[in-house]
Amino acid sequence: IAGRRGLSAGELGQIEDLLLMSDVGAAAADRLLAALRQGPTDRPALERLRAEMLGILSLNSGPSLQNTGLPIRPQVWLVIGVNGSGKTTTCAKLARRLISQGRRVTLAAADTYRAAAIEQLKEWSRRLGAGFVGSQTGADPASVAYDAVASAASQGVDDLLIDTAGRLHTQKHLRDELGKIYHTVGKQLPGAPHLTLLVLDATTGQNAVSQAKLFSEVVRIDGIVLTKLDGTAKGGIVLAIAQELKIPVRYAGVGEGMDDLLPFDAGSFVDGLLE
Amino acid sequence: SLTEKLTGLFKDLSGKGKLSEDNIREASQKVKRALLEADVNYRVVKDFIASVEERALGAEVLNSITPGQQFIKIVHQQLSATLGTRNEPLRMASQPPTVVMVCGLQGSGKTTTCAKLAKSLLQPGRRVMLAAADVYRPAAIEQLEILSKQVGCDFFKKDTTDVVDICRSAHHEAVKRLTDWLILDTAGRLHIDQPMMDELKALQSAVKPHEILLVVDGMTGQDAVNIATQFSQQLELTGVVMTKLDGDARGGAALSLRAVTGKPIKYLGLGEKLSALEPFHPARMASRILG
Ligand SMILES: Nc1nc2c(ncn2[C@@H]2O[C@H](COP(=O)(O)OP(=O)(O)OP(=O)(O)O)[C@@H](O)[C@H]2O)c(=O)[nH]1
Ligand SMILES: Nc1nc2c(ncn2[C@@H]2O[C@H](COP(=O)(O)OP(=O)(O)OP(=O)(O)O)[C@@H](O)[C@H]2O)c(=O)[nH]1
Ligand SMILES: [Mg+2]
Ligand SMILES: [Mg+2]
Repeated sequence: IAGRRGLSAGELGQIEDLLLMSDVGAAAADRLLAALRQGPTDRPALERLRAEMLGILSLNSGPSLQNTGLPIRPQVWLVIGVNGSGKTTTCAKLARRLISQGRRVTLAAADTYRAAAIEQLKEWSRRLGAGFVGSQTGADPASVAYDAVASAASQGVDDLLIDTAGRLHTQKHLRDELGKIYHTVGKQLPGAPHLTLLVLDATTGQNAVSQAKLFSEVVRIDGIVLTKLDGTAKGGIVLAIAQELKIPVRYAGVGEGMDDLLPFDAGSFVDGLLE
Repeated sequence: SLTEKLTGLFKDLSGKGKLSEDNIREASQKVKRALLEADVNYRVVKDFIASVEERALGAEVLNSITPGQQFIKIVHQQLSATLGTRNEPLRMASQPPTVVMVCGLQGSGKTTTCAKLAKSLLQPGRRVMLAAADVYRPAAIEQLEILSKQVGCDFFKKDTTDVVDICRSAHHEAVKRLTDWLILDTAGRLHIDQPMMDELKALQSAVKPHEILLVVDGMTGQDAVNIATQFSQQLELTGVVMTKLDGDARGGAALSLRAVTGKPIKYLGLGEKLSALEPFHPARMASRILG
């Protein structure tokens, strides 16, 4: 199909399968195929499809690592997501990246619920040489976050990364808890958190849209970290999230080590999807 | 819901006399859409729709006075039947300890599931041991140790990175302590990470588990087929556990898993609490997937 301009029904079917198997989703696939069918045939079809998908993913460049402009200190990152998506490991990877740029980083363990969650983040902070703020299991997560912001500000740290407990977006009391963490941080430091990242497992199917929607009702989501892209899952669901919620993917998690984080590259992501 | 959509569709059609093949195909397209939205793998969907159409194009539906209801019934029956017979619990071995090895992708819920299983198996007069065979993830061993205290069962760890040694030693200790159930919690791994898959194979031949359970996140999408294929080809799986189904994920991966592995889904994880483990009910899962 690669070089062809017009498409037969069979070829459209093949493209549909390719999109579906990548978790693009039936509705988003329909929209892409409609654009292909209706669009001009001056270029090969796959090239047009690639351009269409890139267009969807190229959302206005919001805040990111390098360009938050003003020297806010500490820059506060809030890391959220459902259970097991890779939040704690992503906090470690983000810290690693910031430290390698010469920044002073503190990790805050605001998961006060899950067994050994604090210990897990503490171990990462040891390996990274990052600062660490934590309390104990059962403490109020909003208080831990509040104290972390205060301590990071007083110590002149450049970045504070707040790791939160995994939570299902459908549980109201957990969404409320997240909202409380978010607003409490803002009380301690107006404008914070400056970057709220939704950590999304690339193996997740259509449920990712519901996750992004419901979490967006309690916090402003600045970007997505799409983890476990070193597997065979394509993570195509981020297209629907980009279209419906205008949330961009900022980083890709590609392994379990502290260096396994890449800034999101829409071009290579789309290529990976279409291969 | 799908049932409402199909009922509406057949209401429009049934007024026009006997149903045609085209009517059936229109209805099956609605089912196809619902299954894709529920994360059933697109190839599994095609096969499933083909089998539904085959039945639906028979007299059973076309000659029925309530063809809509008949069609919906076929879809539901076909789905439940494919999902398997209900309630296949863990089978106890003839000689204790019964060894259960738990494996799966990163973050799928293995450690929590091991503790939930231990809790459900810990009945009066029974002895259960949890063994920590994840030597990679920071604080993985601490996590399982804390959970085993919450469950009130025995716990085994060994200061080595040799996972086969850990599990062999755990087995030795379990025999000494007249343990009924030995549950091995392993590290999360990718099905395409061959050295890590080889580690599971080495465990399988060293410890000969009576049960090998694949733990899969209930929100898993199309990739369920890839995961299931590799794990079932490389290991002698005996069952599957699907976790995090206390959310709004439709759980279509269940159909993909069953279609690829042929193994029963034994349990569902329905929460973070250690009591949140339920035996699998195919009919209930069918309703959930269909939406
Ligand atoms: N292969 C791979 N594994 C990852 C990646 N990111 C995280 N993991 C693994 O996924 C598992 C879960 O990671 P965590 O960081 O504990 O996830 P979490 O979201 O903090 O989990 P909870 O706090 O329990 O909700 C661990 O085994 C990680 O090593 C990734 O990009 N690739
Ligand atoms: N809501 C919900 N959360 C669950 C369920 N099962 C596990 N979890 C949560 O999912 C997260 C990951 O669980 P773990 O047991 O650490 O997962 P794992 O497979 O052992 O992770 P790795 O060892 O890193 O591969 C934790 O936050 C658990 O509390 C479930 O059925 N429902
Ligand atoms: Mg965590
Ligand atoms: Mg684990």
